[in-house]
Amino acid sequence: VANSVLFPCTYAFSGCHITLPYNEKVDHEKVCKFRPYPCPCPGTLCKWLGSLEAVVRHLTNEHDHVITLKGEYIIFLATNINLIGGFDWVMMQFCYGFHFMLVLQKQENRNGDQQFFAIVQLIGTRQEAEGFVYRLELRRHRRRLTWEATPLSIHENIATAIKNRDCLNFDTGTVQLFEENGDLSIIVSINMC
Amino acid sequence: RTYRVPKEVRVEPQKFAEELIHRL
Repeated sequence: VANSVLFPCTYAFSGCHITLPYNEKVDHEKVCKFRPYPCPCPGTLCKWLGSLEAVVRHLTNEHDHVITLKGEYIIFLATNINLIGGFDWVMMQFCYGFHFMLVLQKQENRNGDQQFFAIVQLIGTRQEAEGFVYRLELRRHRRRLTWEATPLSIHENIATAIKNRDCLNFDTGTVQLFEENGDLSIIVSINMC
Repeated sequence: RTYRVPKEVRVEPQKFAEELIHRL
């Protein structure tokens, strides 16, 4: 009986007008663009939830360390890369009418081993993210390390992608090859595909 | 050939939340 009745999306209150059978409702709600989004800023334990349109405004107003740079081809210069402990370097890149969050995360385990993870997340839906490809590149002294992938969407979790190593992943030895005076340059390019 | 010179931004490190540090 439930499958013969159309149910409104749970996020109708924030503007979704879709009605669908019960067995399709859960899948739709996972990707519904009217779903409230958590703050994507890593490492801050921010509890904010809001609409997709409000995410960038929230990041700009409440996380003022997050700088935005315009352009599809930029250099993300992570400073003090050799600090001991866990750190995040976070910024936003604005191009093609979209904001992309760029994250470099350094994790340190109990043995003092350090791992670095760099990833790009679109402040947009999965469907919008699939229209882009990002490239992260380390370059120095004729060495080059490149990662290319589809950006995560706001529906996807950076922590999960890092856990799965679905990002640019390198260790301290690699940092020593590419850093300059304690700063690491990551060349970021975003293209439409 | 024209080479594009990308803009560069210095990004300062933010301390990771303590409870997340040892999740490797």
